[in-house]
Amino acid sequence: STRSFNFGAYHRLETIYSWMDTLVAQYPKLVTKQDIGRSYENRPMYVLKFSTGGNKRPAIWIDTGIHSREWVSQATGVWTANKIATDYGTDASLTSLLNTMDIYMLLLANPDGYAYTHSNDRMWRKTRSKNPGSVCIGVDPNRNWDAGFGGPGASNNPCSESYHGPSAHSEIEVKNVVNLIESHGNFKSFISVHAYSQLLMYPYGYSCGSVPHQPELVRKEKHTVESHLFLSDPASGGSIDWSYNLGIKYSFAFELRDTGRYGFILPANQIIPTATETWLALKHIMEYVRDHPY
Amino acid sequence: ERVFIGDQVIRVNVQSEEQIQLLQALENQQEWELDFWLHPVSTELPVDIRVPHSSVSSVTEYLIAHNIHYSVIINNLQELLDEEKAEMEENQMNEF
Repeated sequence: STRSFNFGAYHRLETIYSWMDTLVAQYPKLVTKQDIGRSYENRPMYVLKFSTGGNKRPAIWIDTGIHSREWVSQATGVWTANKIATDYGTDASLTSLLNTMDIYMLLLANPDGYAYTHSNDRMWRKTRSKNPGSVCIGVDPNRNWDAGFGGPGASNNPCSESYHGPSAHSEIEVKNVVNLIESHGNFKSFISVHAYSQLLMYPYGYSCGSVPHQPELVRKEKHTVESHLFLSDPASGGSIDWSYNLGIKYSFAFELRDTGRYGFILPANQIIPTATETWLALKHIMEYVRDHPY
Repeated sequence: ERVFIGDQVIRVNVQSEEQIQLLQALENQQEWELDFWLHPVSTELPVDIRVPHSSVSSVTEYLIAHNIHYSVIINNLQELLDEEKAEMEENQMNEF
């Protein structure tokens, strides 16, 4: 039962994957697990799909753990997935949302990196792909998307933590998501969850150009961030910039809790409070997406 | 397994654009192998840097020389990681 799972602890990849099976078994009419491809080191990449029926309904995408060392991101994803499953049928707003839309959750967007943080290097951020001609491993999976690829804020040095890779979508982990989103064709919101800074961000990270939907994207959110804040250190090739360019208007990136004391090593007793407060914003965004179809 | 014995994590509350540029220059200083957890982007946001033990004195000299105030938020990263790992193992045992 998912009730025996400790959401207030960090877990290895295998444990999270096992828990996903438990969730699907416990809520078979709502939750399915979809294999969206393999990682560089041949680990499966699974998406949890929350759906009450229909084919390619308007959908919301949430991913956690693009950067593997941001453990509270993956942990928040696990808690959130459980929250969605348990609240369906009891929370009127969430129930109405799921009666008309689907939610897709990729809890481990960088499975190789996540496994590596547990086995070898807690500070690992990138993928684990080999770079020809270099001793350095890995590509920053949030600089590898086809959105201003290779632009400011990304490095062409394979040894850099912000290495963008040889080409856009070169990383199989990124390509798997791109393929799913493009083949589905009906995503209305794309949310990536990172840590840490306690921010909610909207596009763009790589240009000074205006964001056509800026007034709408900013107005409703509690955590307001000015896009110019990031122009002095932009981050090209990011996921939500790609999704926004694809036409997914409600594209946001979360940066989770910063206590000022722990950085990425957020104590496990902070997981549930962080996930709980993040849920308030996530739910708000999802309700807005539900109520503003386009 | 990679260890971080003696590595510090420092926080700079940036006061000016000049300090942002100085910290961005520090990002390009490969010799010290700094790991920026929070990048210098704005005076509104802090900058967090993991400083390897071997670079602590050089980095602190640089910051002092440029009158950049900082605080040490993690004094020995490996201690924190050991606590995290122990907690995980305890949880795994409880679940088992």
